[in-house]
Amino acid sequence: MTYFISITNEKGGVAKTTTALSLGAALVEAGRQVLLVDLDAQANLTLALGTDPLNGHATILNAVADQSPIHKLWRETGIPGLFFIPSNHDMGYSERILPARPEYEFTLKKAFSEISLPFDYVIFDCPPFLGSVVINALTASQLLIIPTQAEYFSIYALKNMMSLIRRIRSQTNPDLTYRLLLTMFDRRNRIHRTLSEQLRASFGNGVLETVIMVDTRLRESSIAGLPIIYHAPKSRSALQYRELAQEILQYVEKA
Amino acid sequence: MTYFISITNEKGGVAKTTTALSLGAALVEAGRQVLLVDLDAQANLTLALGTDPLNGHATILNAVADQSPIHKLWRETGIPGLFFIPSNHDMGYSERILPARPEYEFTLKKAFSEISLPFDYVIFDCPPFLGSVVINALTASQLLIIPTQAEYFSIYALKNMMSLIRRIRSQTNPDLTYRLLLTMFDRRNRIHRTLSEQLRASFGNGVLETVIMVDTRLRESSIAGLPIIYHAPKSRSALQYRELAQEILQYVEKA
Ligand SMILES: Nc1ncnc2c1ncn2[C@@H]1O[C@H](COP(=O)(O)OP(=O)(O)OP(=O)(O)O)[C@@H](O)[C@H]1O
Ligand SMILES: Nc1ncnc2c1ncn2[C@@H]1O[C@H](COP(=O)(O)OP(=O)(O)OP(=O)(O)O)[C@@H](O)[C@H]1O
Ligand SMILES: [Mg+2]
Ligand SMILES: [Mg+2]
Repeated sequence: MTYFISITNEKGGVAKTTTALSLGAALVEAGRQVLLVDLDAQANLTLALGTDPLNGHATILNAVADQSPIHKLWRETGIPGLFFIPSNHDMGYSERILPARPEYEFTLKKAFSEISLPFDYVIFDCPPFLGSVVINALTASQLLIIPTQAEYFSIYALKNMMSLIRRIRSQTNPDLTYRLLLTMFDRRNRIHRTLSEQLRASFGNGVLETVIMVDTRLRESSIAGLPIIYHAPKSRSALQYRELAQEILQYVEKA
Repeated sequence: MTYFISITNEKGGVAKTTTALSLGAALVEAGRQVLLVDLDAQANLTLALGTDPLNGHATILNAVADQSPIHKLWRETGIPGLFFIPSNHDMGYSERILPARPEYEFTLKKAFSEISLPFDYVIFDCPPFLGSVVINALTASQLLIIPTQAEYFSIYALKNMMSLIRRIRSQTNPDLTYRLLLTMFDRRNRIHRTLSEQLRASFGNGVLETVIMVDTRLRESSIAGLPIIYHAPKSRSALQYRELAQEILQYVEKA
């Protein structure tokens, strides 16, 4: 049974793409088959896998616009067990194309339910905009991971995220659960320490135990076109994303 | 004659909001009258001015949707000479409302040209999404400032920004010019140093002289609801944003 995870936050630059890629690779290292889906017109996930997001290449939009079957869209990444569906700047049109269709919220879910998938996990990397693409991803997912910086704007963004979750749960996906993930955390920074304590106090176990600290090796890995666990296997962030994978496996499989 | 500046980048979290607020305040300190306009549904600029972005408050969308005159929408900030038009989460609907209107790209420009404005500068803070709101802001502006981190995804985003600038110049605003602003720069970071040198090599004087370094006082100022030059007047980032204001004044007024 394939498990669907969305990585979403309206706030920009909180490590959504970095988390989708790093978590996906760490789940593969733990023996799972994983499909990463780039839903952002910026196509940063596609770029981080060393692929040039050329316009005209097939993207998930093809499954939506012209009913291409999903299994024709995914590609190998060069890492056994890790596959991906690329994006490009044409994805920006989906905000206008999707809402025009009846029951548009279910478009992605329907596209993925036509065949039985050879994947244990599908991970959606989302754009920093709570529009129809994100509504589709949340409707299709069992778990929403919200990467959050321990900073004022990022924490304020949780307000809109929570009201969107409530809406999705009442309208299209009652089973949607969420977990916050602290990212780009700097232990020496007083604001990061104070705001992360406040987050844990108000969200309880809604905040994952794993914390991803600031690590410049992650910046290097996007240039290298490799997930962190391959670019710098012993780095602090590689260890932390492996820890995250274990925590997610515990949550999903041992529950 | 009022001069219009847009602060835009599709890449999320590169200090668009921080720059709009800090530059606006520094221009006021230099004796200009400034209007800040929050065009983002996240309403971070509104929040950073200590205002709760309540849904139902009048936003710029009111000028678009029900022709409210602009001068009824702006408010005082408590800082003499600095005014703003707030946003709230309803702004997210503008991506659907705007494109339906004929010549929708000129909506913002028309709204601001109905009366003579008591401002020397109007600064638009934009969302991290190249949709109809950003197209409106660029159509209405003489200068586009693109905050850029010296990191891979942020530099890649310049490709789409440049093709949008070309499109805007050929279709709705031939006078649009742009300048890149290096933000959140860490001098100790090798990637930041290398990529910023590459940026200057390829963009020449398209990159502003002023560089905004990493400074945690900026995170504090958003919590305090005050621009950095009032929250921490002697901080490194307050000095750098004052330097930026001087460079912009030189570019606009001495040219
Ligand atoms: N733990 C970390 N330490 C240092 N840098 C990081 C870390 N995580 C991500 N980064 C860097 O921070 C920047 C933002 O990360 P990323 O692009 O993954 O965020 P995002 O939420 O996907 O952004 P967007 O909203 O634009 O989609 C990137 O340059 C990335 O390389
Ligand atoms: N020079 C700096 N040093 C340290 N932190 C900074 C700096 N500039 C901005 N920040 C912090 O980084 C985060 C991102 O900045 P900001 O929200 O202004 O970016 P943005 O581009 O407007 O993001 P979005 O794409 O979500 O609109 C904020 O928490 C802000 O306080
Ligand atoms: Mg991203
Ligand atoms: Mg912003």
